[in-house]
This record gives sequence, C-alpha cells and structure tokens, in this order.
Amino acid sequence: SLTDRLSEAFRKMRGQARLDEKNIQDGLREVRLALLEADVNFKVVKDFIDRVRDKAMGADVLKSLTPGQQLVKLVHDELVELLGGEQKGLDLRQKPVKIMLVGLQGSGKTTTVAKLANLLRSKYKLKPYLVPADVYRPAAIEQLHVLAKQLGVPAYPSTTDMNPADICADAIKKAAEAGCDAILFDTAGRLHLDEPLMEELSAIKARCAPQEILFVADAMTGQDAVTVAEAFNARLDITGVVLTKMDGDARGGAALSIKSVTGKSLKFVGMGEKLSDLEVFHPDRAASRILG
Amino acid sequence: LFGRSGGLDDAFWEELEEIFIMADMGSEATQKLIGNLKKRASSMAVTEAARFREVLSAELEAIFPLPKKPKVAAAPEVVMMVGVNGVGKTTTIAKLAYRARLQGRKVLIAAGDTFRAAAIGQLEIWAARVGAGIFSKAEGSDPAAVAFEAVDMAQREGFDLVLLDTAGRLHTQVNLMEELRKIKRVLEKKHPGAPHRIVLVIDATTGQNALSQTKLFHEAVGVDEIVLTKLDGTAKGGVMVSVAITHRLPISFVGLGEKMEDLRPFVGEDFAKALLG
Ligand SMILES: Nc1nc2c(ncn2[C@@H]2O[C@H](COP(=O)(O)OP(=O)(O)OP(=O)(O)O)[C@@H](O)[C@H]2O)c(=O)[nH]1
Ligand SMILES: Nc1nc2c(ncn2[C@@H]2O[C@H](COP(=O)(O)OP(=O)(O)OP(=O)(O)O)[C@@H](O)[C@H]2O)c(=O)[nH]1
Ligand SMILES: [Mg+2]
Ligand SMILES: [Mg+2]
Repeated sequence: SLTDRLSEAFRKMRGQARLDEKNIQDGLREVRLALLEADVNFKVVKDFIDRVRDKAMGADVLKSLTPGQQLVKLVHDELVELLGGEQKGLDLRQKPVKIMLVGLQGSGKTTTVAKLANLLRSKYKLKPYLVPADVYRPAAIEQLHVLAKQLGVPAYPSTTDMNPADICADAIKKAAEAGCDAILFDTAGRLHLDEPLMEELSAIKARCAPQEILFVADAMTGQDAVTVAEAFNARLDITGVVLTKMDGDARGGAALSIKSVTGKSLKFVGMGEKLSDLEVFHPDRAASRILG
Repeated sequence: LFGRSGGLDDAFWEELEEIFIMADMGSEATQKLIGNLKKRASSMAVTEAARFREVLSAELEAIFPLPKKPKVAAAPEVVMMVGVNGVGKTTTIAKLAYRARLQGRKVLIAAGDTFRAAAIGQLEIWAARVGAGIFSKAEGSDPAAVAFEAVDMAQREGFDLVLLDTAGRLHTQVNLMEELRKIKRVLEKKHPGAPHRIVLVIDATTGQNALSQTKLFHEAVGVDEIVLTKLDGTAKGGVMVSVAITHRLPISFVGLGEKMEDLRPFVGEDFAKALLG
C-alpha cells in the first residue's frame, strides 16, 4: 500500500522527525507513482502533486505521526476534498424530473438507467418512465424494455426507425399520460469524436431540457478519461457523473481525472449488475481506493 | 516529438515518457520500454528523432508475439470469447463471423450469455446480418449446456466454426470465473481440442486494470489471444505493451468501430505509429 511504500521511503531517512523539502520530494515521487498506477491522468497528477507539495511544505508537524504517515494523511485529505467538494445529489425539485444518461460504448448506461429508476422509486417515491433512445445497437430497445418489465415500470415503445430526439420529446408526453413524474433517457453509446452523434445529444437536450445529464464512465478507464469527459462536458454541460463497475479491482483514478477536468459532481457508483447495485459516491472510499 | 533538436537527447526521452504514460503504458512498463529503446536505437545506429519510429516498430515487433494458428483435428473449430462487461465480446463475434463468412466458412454462433437482458436477441440480429447460424437456449439456461449443444449441432450439421459468446464478468468474481472453467471442461469433453482458441476481449480505453484482467482470465482458463476493441476512439491501448511484456500473449485483431467490417488484424507498426501520434 502507499502507506507501506512511504514508510519504507521515509525509513531510509532515519531520525527525520518532520517533513522537509528533501524527504517530501522522495515521498511525492511514491505518491505520483501510486496515482499513475491508479489511472489518474498524467496532467491531473502533476497538478495534484504541486498542490500537495505546497500544503506539505507549510504543514505543522503532528507529533503522533511519522513523516510518511503525515504525508499519506495530507494526500488522502486533499484527494477527499477534490473528489467531494460540495456533494450534490440529484436535482429533484421540478416535476417531471428528466434525467439523460450519456457516455462511451459499453460504459453501463442502459443498466444504470434501470438502477436509477429503482432508486428514484424506492428512495424518493417517484414514478419512473424509461425511454430507450438507442436505435442503433442491436436489441438495445429490447434490453431496456426487459429491465423495465423486471422493475414493473412503463417504458416508451421505441422502434429502430424512429429519431432519438423525437422519441425523447414524445416520451415526455407519454410519461405524463402514464402518470409518471420521473423520466429517464437511455442514449446510445458513442465516441466524443463522432460529430453527428454528439450533435444528436445536443438535440435531445434542446428538445427535452433534462435537469440532469449524467456522464456514465467505466471505473477501469485510463488516461483517456480526461479527453472524453471534457468533450461530453463541453458539448452538454453535464450535471454529474456515474462511475460503473466499481465492484471490480480497478483503482478508479478516472474519478479524480473526470472531477478535476469537468468540475462536475461524482454522484453515483455502480457496484454490480443487479438493479439494486447503485450506491451514492463516497469521496473518502474513492480516495482510499485510488491510493491503494 | 520530432520537432526540436532532432536528436535523441534528454528532452526527447522525457517527452517520450510523457507520451507513453498518457497512452496508458503505465510507469513501470514505460521505464522498461524506454530502457530497451535506448539500447535498440544505439544498436540500430539511430541518432535522429526522425528515424525513431523505426526503432519503436522494431521493439514492438519483438514485444508482441504473433498469433498462432490452432491445430483443428476435426471440425468445428471452436472459439470462446471471454472478458469483462461491456468490452465488445458480442460485437467482436459478429465481426469474426463476418470475416469467416467472407472466407466461405459455415459459421455457427452460440449464444452463451444466458444472463444479461436481451443478450440472446442482440446475437440473433447479428447472426442474421452476417449470414451465420445461431444456437441458443432459454434465458437463464446453463451456459455450459449451450456450449455443449451448440458444438453438437455444429458437428451434426457440418459447421466449420463455432463462435461461443459468454456473459461479461469481472475477473474478480470467483464463482463466475469457475463458470468459465466449467464451460471449457464441457467443451473439451464434447470435442477433443475444443476450445481451440480462447479469446480475451479488452477495451482500448482501459487503464492499468487490463493487467489484472489478463492475469486472472489467463489463470482461470488460459488465454490464447487478445482482441483490443474501440481503438477508433482516442485511447491508445498502451497498457497492452505491459500486458505483452508480462504475459507474452498475441493480439490477433483490433476493433475499429461498431459495424461488422470494423475488425482488422493487429499490426505492431500501426500500433507504434498511433502511439507516437
Ligand atoms: N459488474 C458490473 N457490471 C456492470 C455495471 N454496470 C453495468 N454493468 C454491465 O456492463 C455491461 C454493459 O452495460 P450496458 O448497460 O449494456 O452498457 P451501455 O453503456 O448501455 O452500452 P452501450 O449502449 O452499448 O453503449 C453489461 O454486461 C452490464 O451488466 C456495474 O456497476 N458492475
Ligand atoms: N466504437 C467502437 N465501439 C465498439 C467496438 N466494439 C464494440 N463496440 C460497442 O461497444 C458496446 C458494447 O459491445 P458488446 O459487444 O455488447 O460488449 P460485450 O462485451 O458483449 O458486453 P456484455 O455482454 O454486456 O459484457 C456496443 O455499443 C458496441 O457497439 C469498437 O471496436 N469500437
Ligand atoms: Mg446501452
Ligand atoms: Mg455481450
């Protein structure tokens, strides 16, 4: 673990009772390696290390901790602050609540839509309506219809010859007729490089005015998390992030990368394939996991 | 990278290190590769940055082994696709089926994901599009039974190739890795030599976790080759250098999009070119 590695690094400088320029330098090298190993973006790591160095240089020494422990605590606290900041939940003030999910192919959007519907119903007593707006992937509409059936909630009867923006706009009417007050839009996975498909997302946003646009990212995403998140955020002004597949052993450094570059709240974490496997994002847990 | 002094100076190696790390190579593999590249550059007598790509191509060629053609004593050849959730296993089966169809082979797709919503429906659509047969059982069936019965059908009806889909699973899910072992055992019993190829599908956007995925899938069932998907995005897949150094597993194909034609044989030189941007 990072604590062990730092203890080892600091042990080599016996008798040093406090953090100073020299031992901070060596300690920060270990922290940098740990963060890169955890998939935090190279440039985000650079900025983070600079911040920590400034704080470490100015830090008062805590008599109860070794320099290694103190540096870990400093790094951990700084990570928690960056990852959490002001924790925002979902904006449920206006009814109907409209939530749009976007992201790269295979990141877990369709599954997360169903998980969110489950959460909105059980925790907030809302009546969810699911909208399959992926007309490209074979059986994508069927996939969401099956999940809707499992949940016992209504879904829009999309077909592959429809236009996604039309589906979403019409779904708002159908949801109202069904007496639903929460509408969840599942969009097709796409590359941030695909101009027509990114434009499609803008069109859906323009026609449906969702209060929440959640960027769904795979916890195992590497350095590219920054480029992708930046592109989706620039196009759509996302309102939050869901990190999926956190039930594996990915360190999840993408969380810090995405938060740093977009400034948007990490709201939820996918912890499995079941519809109940959705948790609120915890900055302290994410920080410990990133540090390893 | 090739802009400034033009020589392989400290600034060059520093910039290369940053490029490699940002390509997901990881710090350890980057250090190792840079060490190798320095030696190779000198043995190839390359001193200008303009010729550096040749050095990198040569080094990657040495690092990435070539895929082996499996010995198939009796038809059908059986290929089993494995990998974590959402990486592109099902879509890659469609691409491999399409490729085999172009070669005139009779292809049977086996819908071995009996768990995820509409997994079977997804493959049924693909099978029709590429002109492959499809074998499936009811959702919730034992995937080992799907594997067994698909091979049985293939033997009886003269299929050349069986492409077996499996449900996505995290490498850390012990019971699901055991399920993969069971499917493999059932295939071996049913058709000696099967599965002739176990293909691990890895998403190019994956960071260092690809190492853990490869390690655990390889330990569980033995991986013969890797397909690297979604290289049409901005991710470079640099972690595969680390995977190759550690496991010596070949990358057979790369996925370059969502259509059936979007599969290309892996070429080290193209990978090197894309790495250097
Ligand atoms: N273990 C685990 N698997 C997940 C999680 N979220 C989604 N999955 C799985 O990831 C795979 C992809 O999920 P989908 O919901 O189809 O992903 P998607 O983003 O809609 O995919 P596209 O529509 O093709 O872009 C499926 O096998 C899901 O069951 C999670 O939190 N943990
Ligand atoms: N851009 C791009 N998308 C791809 C590629 N390969 C697959 N995809 C997309 O990735 C998403 C997931 O693909 P699937 O084939 O369903 O992945 P899977 O591994 O079978 O997923 P599970 O069965 O849920 O684990 C789909 O939207 C595919 O179209 C590729 O090479 N490039
Ligand atoms: Mg989907
Ligand atoms: Mg699949």
